[in-house]
Amino acid sequence: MGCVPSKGRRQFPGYEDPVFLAAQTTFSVSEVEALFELFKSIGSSVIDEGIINKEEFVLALFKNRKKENLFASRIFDLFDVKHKGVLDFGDFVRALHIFHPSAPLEDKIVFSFKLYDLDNTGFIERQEVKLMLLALLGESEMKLADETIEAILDKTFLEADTNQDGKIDLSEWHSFVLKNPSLLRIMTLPYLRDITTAFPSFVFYSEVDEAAA
Amino acid sequence: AAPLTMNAFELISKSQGLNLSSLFEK
Repeated sequence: MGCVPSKGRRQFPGYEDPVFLAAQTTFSVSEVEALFELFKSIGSSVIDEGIINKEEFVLALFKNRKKENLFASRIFDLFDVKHKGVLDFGDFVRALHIFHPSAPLEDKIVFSFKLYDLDNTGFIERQEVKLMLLALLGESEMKLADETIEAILDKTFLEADTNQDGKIDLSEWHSFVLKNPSLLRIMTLPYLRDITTAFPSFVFYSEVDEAAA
Repeated sequence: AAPLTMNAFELISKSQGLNLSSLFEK
């Protein structure tokens, strides 16, 4: 494969061998190397230090660094499994792997549950869902009266909270999303199937023999 | 669809902040 040595790729904080990352995820070695090109691009948008900070992550999502967004922040925090406040390359690949079209459905269900369990109690509570609805309204042109929001919450919890204890546990969430599969649409990124096409320059920086890939 | 016909999570999932495909747009 590629034979142009990359400059200091191994000097990136948290850089991990593509072969090692490919073995842990759905990605091939070539796909991991292509993701490194994406990682570098996002991670150098504000401060070029070889990691992705929250500002850079939000900028990549919104193309506007001033935007604060509850959901983008929540996804960043879930990607940041080591709670360092920044994403290194390994964090980035292992988190994106869950969004691969071929990743296990169960992983997608668990990740989406954590996404909505804002305070990490192991339950999605009504107040959390209301907060997220209000955040959504804040970022869109949509306006809803409080009584309409409450009616939406009533309907949602009637359907999802099957034991009617006022909160949704993982088992209830599992059943709910299987009945409402569109809720998992955000958990799959078709782009990840074509990542090597999207970032073909990875070939020029590859450090891995074609045979290993 | 009118919001009342959707559940809360269907609405929330429309947030741009949950749309990671934007990461791949150059």
